[in-house]
Amino acid sequence: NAAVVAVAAQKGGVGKTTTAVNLGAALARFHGQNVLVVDLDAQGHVQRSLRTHIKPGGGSLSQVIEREDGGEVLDVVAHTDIPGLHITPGDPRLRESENLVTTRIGKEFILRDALEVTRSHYDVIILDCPPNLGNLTLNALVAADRVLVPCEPTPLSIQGVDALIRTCATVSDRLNPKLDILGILVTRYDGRNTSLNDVAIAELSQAYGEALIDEKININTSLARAQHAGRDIFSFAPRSRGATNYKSLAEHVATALRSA
Amino acid sequence: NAAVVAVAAQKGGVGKTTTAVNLGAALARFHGQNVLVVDLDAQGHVQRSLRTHIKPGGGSLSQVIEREDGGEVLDVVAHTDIPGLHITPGDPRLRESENLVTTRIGKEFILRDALEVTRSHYDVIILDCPPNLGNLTLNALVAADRVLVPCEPTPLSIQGVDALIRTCATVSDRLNPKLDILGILVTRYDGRNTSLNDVAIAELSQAYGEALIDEKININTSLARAQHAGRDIFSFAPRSRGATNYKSLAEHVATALRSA
Ligand SMILES: Nc1ncnc2c1ncn2[C@@H]1O[C@H](COP(=O)(O)OP(=O)(O)OP(=O)(O)O)[C@@H](O)[C@H]1O
Ligand SMILES: Nc1ncnc2c1ncn2[C@@H]1O[C@H](COP(=O)(O)OP(=O)(O)OP(=O)(O)O)[C@@H](O)[C@H]1O
Ligand SMILES: [Mg+2]
Ligand SMILES: [Mg+2]
Repeated sequence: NAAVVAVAAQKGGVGKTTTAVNLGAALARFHGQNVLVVDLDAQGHVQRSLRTHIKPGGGSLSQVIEREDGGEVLDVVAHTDIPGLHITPGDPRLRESENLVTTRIGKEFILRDALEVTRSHYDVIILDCPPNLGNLTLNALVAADRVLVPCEPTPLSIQGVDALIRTCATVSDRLNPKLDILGILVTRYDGRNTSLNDVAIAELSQAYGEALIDEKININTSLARAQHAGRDIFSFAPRSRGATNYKSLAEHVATALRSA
Repeated sequence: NAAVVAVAAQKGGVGKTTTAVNLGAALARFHGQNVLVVDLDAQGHVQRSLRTHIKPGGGSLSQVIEREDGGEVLDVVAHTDIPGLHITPGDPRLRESENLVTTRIGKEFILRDALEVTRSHYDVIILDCPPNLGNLTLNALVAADRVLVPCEPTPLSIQGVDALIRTCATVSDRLNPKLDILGILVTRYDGRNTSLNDVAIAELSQAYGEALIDEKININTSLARAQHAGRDIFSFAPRSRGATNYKSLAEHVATALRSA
């Protein structure tokens, strides 16, 4: 059965999608894992980021989420030309799903149930969350075994981590006792501007200790350029800083998931 | 009566809050306007960005939004030590308001009604939106006269602009005929890396023509440092690139609002 990892942060633009996509690609390419990246954000940026890799096919995740009798995420996945990597295509209708599920009985369990069969087809399932703590993010936290929290070393981003960790604690008390923090990942670390960053990292390390992942993701324009080109970082710029950073992150995550 | 400007973008982290706060401060400081910045995002980053300027007082916006018999935003504003600038304090409960209003009759008109008296107390009201097209952003688009769309020169951010412009068209057809696009504002423009940026700007200019605002906001660490210090850019680093950029934007906005 697959290990399910939610990539979540309330703060916008901290690198959730960039992490979900490149971590997924690294686990597939370098660790021989069968990986599914599920796009829970109505923006549909997982598909946009991997545009040149995607094979035709796949369906709409909002239909799986909105069906009363449930469905399986497996029914809507699309394959890519990266061996072992599948995704769910972008679906703007997820915006409506966010509202429509509000009145459903056990509204937070919908995604977990829709992954029941899907989990047996993959080694790792990565859930890319929208920048809020709404119903779809809650569904991700209930379906997940672990949660990875990207955080830019800025005061606004750090403030959001606390709210998310508290939400995870409530989710684990009431809805999903197995939910565990995989770690807090420093993203967009600017090597040129260490004074602000190092203060922020000291703050994170003070507040979260062990949960702060050692591997950092530096600011690296290759990551944005790869996205622009619709390719993962390993096919676009395999020797770039971004590729090295995400490869090390994948080592860390593969080890953490094995020992779970 | 105040001109109401919504600062909205579905994409996260593009500079909505940085723009709402520093544009508001510039209009108050350099154009003698009475300005209110309303924080519609549960993250509460308007207050965090102006932490050292805020005077005690103010209340919770979610209570105004959730009251059946309505209330006025004026009831919950907090003053700052920047002459002419008021804000609404951060309110994490706005996350629940997003869901609670779903079933209300005329759910998109709640904020417009709650600004009815408030509008007569200010020259400009700026609405900082969360990174989605949910109920609170829709409320902002219905309450607003103009919408300002920050956009980072990246493919993911540009893709989000289109969805927002289409949403504005639907809002103006059905709910708010006076809604007009104030403009698309290029933010986090990286002067060091013009090749990617210039392709993106050409794309924006092609798609939106006149609506693309000439004034750009460059990437400037003073803006992040000011936020870290809890100060507006004009008190933190008045001669920085960020201060100059937001001053020029305020010129542009003040002129545009006068001629409306
Ligand atoms: N390490 C990095 N170096 C340089 N650019 C980066 C890095 N990580 C992300 N980016 C860029 O920053 C922007 C935001 O990243 P991304 O879209 O992955 O964040 P997100 O948290 O998923 O955003 P949202 O909140 O909108 O879902 C993108 O344009 C991306 O290319
Ligand atoms: N022009 C700029 N130069 C440098 N840093 C910037 C600039 N504009 C914004 N930032 C920084 O980028 C981050 C994102 O900006 P901000 O929080 O204003 O975006 P937002 O669109 O409001 O995000 P959210 O989607 O989470 O509401 C912040 O850390 C901010 O300090
Ligand atoms: Mg994203
Ligand atoms: Mg914001």
